[in-house]
Amino acid sequence: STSSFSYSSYHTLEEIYTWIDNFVTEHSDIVSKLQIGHSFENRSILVLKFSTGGSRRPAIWIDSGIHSREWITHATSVWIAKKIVSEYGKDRIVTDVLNAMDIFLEIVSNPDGFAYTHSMNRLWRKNKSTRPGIFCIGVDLNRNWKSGFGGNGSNNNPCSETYHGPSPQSEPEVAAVVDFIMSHGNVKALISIHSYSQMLMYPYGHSLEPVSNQEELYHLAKDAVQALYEVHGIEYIYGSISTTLYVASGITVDWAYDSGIKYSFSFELRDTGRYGFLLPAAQIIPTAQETWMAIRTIMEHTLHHPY
Amino acid sequence: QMNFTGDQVLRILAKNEKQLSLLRDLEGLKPQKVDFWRGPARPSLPVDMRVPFSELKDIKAYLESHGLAYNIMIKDIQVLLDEEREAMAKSRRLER
Repeated sequence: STSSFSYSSYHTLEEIYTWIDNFVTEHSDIVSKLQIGHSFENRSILVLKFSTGGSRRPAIWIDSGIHSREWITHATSVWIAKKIVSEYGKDRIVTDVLNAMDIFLEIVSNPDGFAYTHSMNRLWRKNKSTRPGIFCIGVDLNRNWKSGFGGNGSNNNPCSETYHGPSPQSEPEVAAVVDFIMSHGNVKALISIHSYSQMLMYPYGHSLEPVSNQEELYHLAKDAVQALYEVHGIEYIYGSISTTLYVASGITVDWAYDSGIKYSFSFELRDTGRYGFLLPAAQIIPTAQETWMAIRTIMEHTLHHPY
Repeated sequence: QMNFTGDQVLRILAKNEKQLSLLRDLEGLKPQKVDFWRGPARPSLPVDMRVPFSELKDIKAYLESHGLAYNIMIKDIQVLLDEEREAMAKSRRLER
């Protein structure tokens, strides 16, 4: 059962998938498991659906682990899943959100890459796709989306860590999410969780051009970062991806925004500058606690600003 | 399981765009010699890069010859990986 699961430890893909099954069994009144596709190596791509009823309600999408070496992101999402069910009926905001919206949580967006970090190469970032005549393995899944595909901030060299792939949505891990969100048609916020460097960012990444509701996103990011800071005093910077970090093309949040999802955010979780991707497990829960408060702020805003 | 013994992560604070582009040049080397954990973005942000043990001497010489100040963020990656693996094994025993 999930009661023996250690939320302050890192886990393998199999352990997380087993936890998902137990979690859904234990909370079947509010959580269900969807399989939205298969990875390149034919692993299931799973999404947790949190719903209190209704059909095709406005929804919030959260994903983590698109870059497989960012282990803190999967661990944070597992903790957040547990937090959602434990807060429903207690926390007013969570209860209001779930009484009006659904939440979809994709804990492991890149299962092949994640399995590979446990079996062969802890620092693997991409997926594991291979193509005839191409010597190097894998595509950077956060460069494979249709928005700005192939532009600056992505690479057409298959051996590069930011290789965008042969065409937009060429990777099954990306296509599965696109198909799911497009067929759902009522996703109002998308939150993609990465690590590391303590940033909360919104579109665009592929250009310096401000999005139409830039002002709103700026202030929402500011509020979310403040809520995060108040938990453990961790400071984040925030802003649009291209002005805060660097130009990056073909990324999830740009695609989401261009697909009509006005509240699209990308988190870069801790490290506070010592461990990078190798953040010790002792920091999983504090990281999850602070991230949760920022996500809760975004969810509340989405609930109160229907469109 | 790949072994990262002796690999280090260097944190570089580029002073200006010129220094950032010197770091970007490293990204294009074939075969790849460094793995950017935090890529060259803007002078106000640190650049973190993993350098395989076999390349450390050359890369540090490159940085020093171009006046790029750096410090060693992770002295030996494999040490942290071993600790991480041990922590997972211990947790698994407790969970069982």
